[in-house]
Amino acid sequence: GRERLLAAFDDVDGHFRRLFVRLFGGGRAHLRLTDLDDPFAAGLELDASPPGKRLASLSLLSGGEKALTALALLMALFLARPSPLCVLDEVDAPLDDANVERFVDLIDEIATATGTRFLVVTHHPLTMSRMHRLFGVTMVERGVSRLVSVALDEAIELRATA
Amino acid sequence: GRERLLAAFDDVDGHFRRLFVRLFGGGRAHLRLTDLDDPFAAGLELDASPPGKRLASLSLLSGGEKALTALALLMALFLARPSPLCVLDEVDAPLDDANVERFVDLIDEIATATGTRFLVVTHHPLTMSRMHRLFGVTMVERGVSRLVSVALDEAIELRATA
Amino acid sequence: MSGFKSFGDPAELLIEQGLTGIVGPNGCGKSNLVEALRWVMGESSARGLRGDEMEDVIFNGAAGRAPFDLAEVSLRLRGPVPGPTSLAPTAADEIDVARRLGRGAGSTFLVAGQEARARDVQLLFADAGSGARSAAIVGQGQIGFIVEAKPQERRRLLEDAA
Amino acid sequence: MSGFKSFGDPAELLIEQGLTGIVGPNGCGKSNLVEALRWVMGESSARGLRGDEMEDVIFNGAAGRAPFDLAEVSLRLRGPVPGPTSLAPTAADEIDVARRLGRGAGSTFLVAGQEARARDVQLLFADAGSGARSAAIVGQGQIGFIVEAKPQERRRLLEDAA
Ligand SMILES: Nc1ncnc2c1ncn2[C@@H]1O[C@H](COP(=O)(O)OP(=O)(O)OP(=O)(O)O)[C@@H](O)[C@H]1O
Ligand SMILES: Nc1ncnc2c1ncn2[C@@H]1O[C@H](COP(=O)(O)OP(=O)(O)OP(=O)(O)O)[C@@H](O)[C@H]1O
Ligand SMILES: [Mg+2]
Ligand SMILES: [Mg+2]
Repeated sequence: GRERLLAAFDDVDGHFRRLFVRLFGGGRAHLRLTDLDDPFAAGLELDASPPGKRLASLSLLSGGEKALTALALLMALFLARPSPLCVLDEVDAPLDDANVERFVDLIDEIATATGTRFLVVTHHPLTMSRMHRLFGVTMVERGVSRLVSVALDEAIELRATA
Repeated sequence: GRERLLAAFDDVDGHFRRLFVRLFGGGRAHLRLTDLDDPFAAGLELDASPPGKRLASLSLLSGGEKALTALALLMALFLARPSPLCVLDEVDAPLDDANVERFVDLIDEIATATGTRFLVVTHHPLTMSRMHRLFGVTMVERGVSRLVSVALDEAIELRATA
Repeated sequence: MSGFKSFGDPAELLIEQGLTGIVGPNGCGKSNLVEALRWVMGESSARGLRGDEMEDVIFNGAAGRAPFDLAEVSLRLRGPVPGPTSLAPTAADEIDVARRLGRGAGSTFLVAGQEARARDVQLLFADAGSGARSAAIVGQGQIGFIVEAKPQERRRLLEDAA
Repeated sequence: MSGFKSFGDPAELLIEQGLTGIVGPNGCGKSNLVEALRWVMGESSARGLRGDEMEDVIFNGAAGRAPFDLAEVSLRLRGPVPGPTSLAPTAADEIDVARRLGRGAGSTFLVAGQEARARDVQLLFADAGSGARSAAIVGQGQIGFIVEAKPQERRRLLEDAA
């Protein structure tokens, strides 16, 4: 039990360090278990410094930086133990264009590497443009949702209707 | 004291009902004080139904609908008692294009009507395009922020740099 | 699915390999779709689905429509499933999971046509790491959780991945 | 301002009539700018500024730079100020407010060149409805507060507007 948790920790930590640098284009981050003798009672801490910054505490990170760091850890947990399905509801909302691009590159690669199917809810045209297929949810009849297959230009149009 | 609070309530409620319909293009909403005899101990409840929907509880509203409802109440409080300054940090993040447009129309109008100066932090190109002036915050030197006046095309460019 | 939240009309979504995007204006039902997945995978908290009680997920009518008495979501999984354990105890290549909720009755779960308990369904999906509570479904606004969470809560994510 | 969070170089922002947009990539300092305003208006909670202690707002260096020992923000308000009360007790047309924080020392406030207490500054701005805690500054991710808040907390917003 303990062995497996510590092995998982090393696995996830390895992925996390690498993914953080990839998503931030530099910087460094790592995980820490507060108690190696009794890991099941320990806290999982994370330290993260975006490139060129000296960070006093995680809380000082910007909204986008926090989301990106969280995505790095999320995908690290994922790579340590892949799932058949990963659903992300508007995780790109706080990200600027450059970070959206890096995020989508990453999940595209993971999808190919692990065979995981991603379901990505988004308002971001850049994210939409990288999806392999798009489904629009509409309420042509007010209060009643409908699901319909859409092309990219239709998807971008959908954002402007209400 | 009590008279003033009840008068403020009516004022804010009046604005809120109107602003909700304006931001949602329909529907209805209102405020409720849970105790009219002792308003200073009362709770301020709000009921809101977007157009065409029957709402069981506020919590069921979508992310964008919650933000829009909150903005309607925020601006209602504002109209009841204008401030010289109103600062909004990425409040348009969960909104689709149609709602961003309605939101910006509203603050544009309030700025003209009350003389309030708005400071709007945003990643949204549509919002940027409606600002009267734009300032970019950059970190050309890593970890060190700089403020610089920018034009719209430069602002859109900034989103893509990191 | 049929009768789940705003889905007053039956809807079917095929989630294929790679990246599938879900788009649409605010309030049209994208997050409801994500919650339908979490619900059929055994989500037991009404609050976790933005409701006050579990019956809040039953379509409660719209401008031109009466409320439903039944909500139903079914999920068909086709193998081979990535990850160290197969989703089905019989290692079949396909498994159907369904959940029904009628007003005044509790939820009924069906796995491969056999009635099952909520717990069985949760375990079935927890095993493959994509259940209602695992790291693989990130609800709207939830991405910050990883960074804001207490170290003890974060460690549990690691345990799930171990 | 100078030395406030990531503003290692002095920066000045003129907030004119109408709508002023603040743009830039993730982590470049936009929210820090908003927090500088809340700080000079008397924000007393370090947590409210994403820090663990108030000294976290002092520029703590970057890749090529040493940390500062002093953070300083000043705000000049020009009348006439909209709203039922004038910002300055002497009804002057212009008022300067400044705040300084040195490492190992507490905050110092200056109003029109005279030293003042935090409380005086908070009251000064609360009077015009745009203080650190009033409804007129919406921090990143805070817009949901109005809808998610307890009815009792929401009533306090009404009191501020009364
Ligand atoms: N039981 C129900 N019956 C009918 N409609 C419902 C029910 N529960 C929720 N809704 C409606 O669903 C809508 C919310 O849908 P959802 O959260 O999926 O939107 P969304 O597409 O994710 O929007 P956003 O982009 O703003 O996040 C609300 O307007 C609500 O009225
Ligand atoms: N005392 C400090 N000294 C130096 N840098 C600091 C200090 N406090 C915070 N920072 C840095 O400021 C950055 C956050 O800035 P800010 O929150 O303003 O970004 P932002 O422009 O709002 O980004 P986003 O678009 O993601 O919300 C962090 O990277 C953090 O390292
Ligand atoms: Mg949503
Ligand atoms: Mg920010």
